[in-house]
Amino acid sequence: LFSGEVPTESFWDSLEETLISGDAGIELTGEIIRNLREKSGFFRAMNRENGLSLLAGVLYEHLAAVKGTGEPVRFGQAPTVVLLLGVNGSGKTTTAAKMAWNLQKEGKKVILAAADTFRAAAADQLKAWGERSGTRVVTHAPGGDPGAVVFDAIQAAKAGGHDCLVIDTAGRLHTKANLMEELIKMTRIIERNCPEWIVESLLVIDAVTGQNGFRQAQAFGNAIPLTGAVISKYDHTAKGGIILSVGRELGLPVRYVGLGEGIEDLKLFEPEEFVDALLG
Amino acid sequence: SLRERLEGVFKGLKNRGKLTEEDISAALRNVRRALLEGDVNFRVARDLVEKIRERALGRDVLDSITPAQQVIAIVFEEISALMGGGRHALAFSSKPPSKYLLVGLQGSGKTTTCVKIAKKISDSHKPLVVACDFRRPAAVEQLRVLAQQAGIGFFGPEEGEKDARLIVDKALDYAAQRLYDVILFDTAGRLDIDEDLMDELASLGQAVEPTETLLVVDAMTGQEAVNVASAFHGRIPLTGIVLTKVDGDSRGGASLSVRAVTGVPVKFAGVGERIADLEQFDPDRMAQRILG
Ligand SMILES: Nc1nc2c(ncn2[C@@H]2O[C@H](COP(=O)(O)OP(=O)(O)OP(=O)(O)O)[C@@H](O)[C@H]2O)c(=O)[nH]1
Ligand SMILES: Nc1nc2c(ncn2[C@@H]2O[C@H](COP(=O)(O)OP(=O)(O)OP(=O)(O)O)[C@@H](O)[C@H]2O)c(=O)[nH]1
Ligand SMILES: [Mg+2]
Ligand SMILES: [Mg+2]
Repeated sequence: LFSGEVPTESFWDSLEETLISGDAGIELTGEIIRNLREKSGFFRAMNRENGLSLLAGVLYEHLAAVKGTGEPVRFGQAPTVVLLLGVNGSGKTTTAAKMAWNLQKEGKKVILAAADTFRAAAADQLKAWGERSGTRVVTHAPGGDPGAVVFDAIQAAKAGGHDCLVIDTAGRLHTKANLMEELIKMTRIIERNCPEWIVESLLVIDAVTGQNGFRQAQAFGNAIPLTGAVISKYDHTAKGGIILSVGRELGLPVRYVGLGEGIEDLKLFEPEEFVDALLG
Repeated sequence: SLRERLEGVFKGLKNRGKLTEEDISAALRNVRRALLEGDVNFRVARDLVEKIRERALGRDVLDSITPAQQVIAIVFEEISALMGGGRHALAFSSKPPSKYLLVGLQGSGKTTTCVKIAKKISDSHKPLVVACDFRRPAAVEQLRVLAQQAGIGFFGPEEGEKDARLIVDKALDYAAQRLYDVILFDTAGRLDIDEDLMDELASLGQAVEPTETLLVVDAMTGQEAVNVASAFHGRIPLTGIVLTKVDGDSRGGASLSVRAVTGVPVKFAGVGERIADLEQFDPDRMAQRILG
């Protein structure tokens, strides 16, 4: 079957299954396979091995073309604010804690804001993490206005001479207009109160998410300008293939991946590793 | 929509007369596409399409003047059959207390669902929710607060207690003393590939001897739904599925995949963050949604 002649139908079928099973989606998979079949006409001896490496090259190029892929949070003269947002349960609070730890290891003075004032014990959760990482956490009483937490956290960051403010927001489905409005309001508060700061708005996407991950990136990206995505729970067998179309169609780069439930389990996204994992 | 696509496929053919196997194949490619876009697992979709193909090659479709309609009807019937048709209620034990164990991946909605189910049955039963997640920071507090908001009894560990099995025994005693007739155990999220945590789950199941073991699945779960569900089902026999965050716009194909691979029925749908936001699962509405 794979001894070096024209690739058989089952060769293309198995490639299709690999990509779709990795959540790359049928649309993008179809396009990739079609392009590859055209290219393969130029190869006299296409077997599974060089077929896969050709595909790996194509996928890597797709990702490398998305500006900001695998880049860490940016720092400059002014402080940086990292805003973590995304749907319910995606891993924002844990990522906020990991981010604080990670940046502190780089010598940054970090402050956390618990801007989820809605969900039960959300502030307690972030406070507990803050204790572990030795990071100050700005919190308000439950039920308060998340915008007020953001405002106070900005003042505290300025007063304390912090390099970085990491804001954890409540989970929200992009289908809820009032919750998206609340998010937009938070970004306005950031614009008004620290306009010269670098703003990193990162969408946290669970690696196990299917095609809805694209909808999320699209909807959140329409509401506020996103500067990147974090793929959480990437320690699972889920391949996170949805980020291929997120990158391609929306130009949104994956900056980090979450690799576990511990505070150190965050690292920069590596497109090569991602492609290898996706293709098995 | 799928209906429009199928009508497009069959449109030019009514004048030609007979439908051919080729025409059916073209139609089925559209069905498969709809299923995959809807996050149904690759292999589940393949098997389902083959079942539909067998029926779609029958005379009642090939001779029909409305073949698109016929094919759609078959698609719905086959999905319905796979979903296990009808509504599946929560089971209660003939010898109370009824015990429910909620399990699943991280962030799927277990803690919230635990209190939602308790609330739903609280007018006919006296439920107690038990916190068995000692890993996630403030998980016990989260359950405590939700239970309090819902007016539901709560039992949690003492400061520093880390043994889930010990808590189960204490909770059963507590429930017996206070005459709770339903006990819901909220467990820590875990990856199906984490051997230690899957072992812990099996041992929790032995300690609880649950009336129902409910796998809580996020409606936006993609292709991995099959691996997750069969891994959990392999370690601790599942009796029901709860699909959460159905109030979003994900197509929810994971529900079909999970049902197909475990044979376990979806019992509830989480439709919001409030405690009241839990519905009986409606397989027909979900089938329409999956197909887009
Ligand atoms: N295995 C694994 N689990 C993770 C990772 N990131 C987060 N989690 C877990 O996912 C669950 C949800 O994480 P949270 O940080 O509470 O998610 P969230 O987005 O803040 O949730 P909401 O605020 O309720 O919307 C927790 O059990 C975390 O421990 C990761 O990278 N790997
Ligand atoms: N919109 C919506 N949100 C939900 C639903 N069910 C749960 N959530 C939210 O999803 C997030 C995660 O819910 P949890 O109950 O903490 O999930 P969990 O499975 O217990 O998480 P871990 O214990 O970390 O594994 C929270 O923000 C919940 O409010 C639902 O049906 N709809
Ligand atoms: Mg959170
Ligand atoms: Mg929980």
